[in-house]
Amino acid sequence: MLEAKFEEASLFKRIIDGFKDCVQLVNFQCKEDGIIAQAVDDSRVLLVSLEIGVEAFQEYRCDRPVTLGLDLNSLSKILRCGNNTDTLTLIAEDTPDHIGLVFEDNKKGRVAEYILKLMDIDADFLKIEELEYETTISLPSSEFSKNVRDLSQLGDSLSIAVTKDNIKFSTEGDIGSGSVLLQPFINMEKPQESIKLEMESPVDLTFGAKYLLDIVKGSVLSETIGIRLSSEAPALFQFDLASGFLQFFLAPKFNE
Amino acid sequence: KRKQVTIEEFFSKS
Repeated sequence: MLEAKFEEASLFKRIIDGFKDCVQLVNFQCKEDGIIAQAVDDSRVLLVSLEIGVEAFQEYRCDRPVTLGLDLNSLSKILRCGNNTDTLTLIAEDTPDHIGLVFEDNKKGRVAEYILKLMDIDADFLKIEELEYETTISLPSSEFSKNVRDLSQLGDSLSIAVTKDNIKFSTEGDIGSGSVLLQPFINMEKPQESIKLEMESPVDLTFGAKYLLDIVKGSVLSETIGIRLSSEAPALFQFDLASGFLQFFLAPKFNE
Repeated sequence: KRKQVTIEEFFSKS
């Protein structure tokens, strides 16, 4: 039996909103120590990996490991029915063919119950190796989103180049080109607005803009984004939760 | 010209 209660439904809504536009059918694996999910987009370029730790829940109980095959479009329809400040409890039997979602507004004594049928999703679980990254940066997710949205108007590829002094986002397209140069700095009063840069060797990678536009939707989860880059591996874009994370692994475009 | 590679070229199926 799974019973996982969020103090506020808005957290689960934001988690699902953070990646529902790039993958639709996702197996959520629920275990004693929390919920994990992984899915690759249809073009096999972007891998989403989600971990929700037990601490993210007001109450959490999972007697036996259970896999919930969820259609995120359908799940979103139900999540829209709950109010942000409702508690949300996910309920499933040990071998479920459906999941229950219960929204409760304790002040009003309002209880709304929904049942969502589960899907049998045949998806491989990829083994994510511990990769060696040459560069780690961290910046406000709003800054990252703006750069991706601005530059992707001009080109369908976007480069991220990191040296020891700065981070450069750039693109080239039919109508012109653009770039944004950022320098690391620490904001003592608002640490979440800092731009941090750790670099072993410079990297210059190019990514499909459409995938970066998917990734920026994760900004609803965290004020900062962590980006880890290596010239030989998929880039890692990470949004941290209070307990857990939403990660996007994006395969780069290489010179032919 | 740049070529888009897939994620499966880096991560193996477990």
